Amino acid sequence: DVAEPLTAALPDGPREESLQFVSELKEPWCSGAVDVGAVWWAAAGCRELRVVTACESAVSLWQPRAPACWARVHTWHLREIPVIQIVPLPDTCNLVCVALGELEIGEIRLLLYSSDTDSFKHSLVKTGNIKAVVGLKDWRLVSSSRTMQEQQVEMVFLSETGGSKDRQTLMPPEETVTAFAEVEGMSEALVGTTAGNSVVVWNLRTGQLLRKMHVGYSYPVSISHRAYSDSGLLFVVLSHPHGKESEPCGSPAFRVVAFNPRTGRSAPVTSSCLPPGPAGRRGDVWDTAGAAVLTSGAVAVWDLLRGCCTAVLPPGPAGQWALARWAPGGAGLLAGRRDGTVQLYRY
Amino acid sequence: CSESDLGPISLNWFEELSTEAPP
Repeated sequence: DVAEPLTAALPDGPREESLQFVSELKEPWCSGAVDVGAVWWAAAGCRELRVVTACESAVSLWQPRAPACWARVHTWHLREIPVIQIVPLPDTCNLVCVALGELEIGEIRLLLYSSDTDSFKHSLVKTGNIKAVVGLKDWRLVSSSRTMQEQQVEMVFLSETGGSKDRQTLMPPEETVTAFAEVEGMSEALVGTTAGNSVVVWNLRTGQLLRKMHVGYSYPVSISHRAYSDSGLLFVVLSHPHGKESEPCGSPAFRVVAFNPRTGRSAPVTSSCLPPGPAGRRGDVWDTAGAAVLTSGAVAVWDLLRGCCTAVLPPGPAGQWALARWAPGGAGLLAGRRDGTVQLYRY
Repeated sequence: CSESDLGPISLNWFEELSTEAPP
């Protein structure tokens, strides 16, 4: 009953077949799921995609078991500080990264299996008042943290044994960094958004802050998800978690904005809007597909380049969706409920 | 969007800004 009015209000309508149910798992003792994700895991010469579920005090790793079943392999118990987020680490294997904290992130930990000791373990990578964190290709993690006096932006090179091999300080902007996004095809470039609604660009090799570009006063506070460099322009996918209905089509869930890094000028490219009514929550982006949970409890998926909704996953009789995350490598969409149910869909 | 909206475009913006920005 939620999908129908959404479908009717969208210009070209979501294609029902674009999300195909694959499998479901349920964490039986979890009553407050906080995040879900998927990681590549290699064991006994076989590399497979495993699901990770996070509750406040525990993170579980799930292995696929035919047909369409999942078995819990291990649970890491983290009882001192609540888990608040799983941090995706692209292109890594046998490694889960989690952020822990109360209102904001206080710790970042790696969860892994150690073949030396034949046991699962976790290790601390970073502490502080952490405002934003992102995992990048080549086993790198960037975070921004703030003390009363200053902001620190740091890149950590992770090791396969769960430690840090090296650290690189990046030049901080004056405003607090609220989100980071990797730049597709440019491993040395990093994009971020600030509390002052600017997009900033770093050179990760030198740590230089290359450019600060204002997003525009007409946009609500923006969060960067992903960026692509093409033909001398930087295309940044932004979402507006506290967005209001500011456009004729409704509330914008995602926007693609083109920036000219040479001049700092910008121009809107596409807007992926919800029809009037349901507000969006913070979403997730994979390649050119965006997904977000709506306040109605449905999950909506957009083609960000065309600016159109391609699929809607309505809340079922079992309850509302609370989490939507893309699995790595185009493996599909993970939708989770607070009761610990996770469903995997092929997209 | 056109070049007139965004100003002159450079394909080597990353290298150019890295040369110009403070170290």
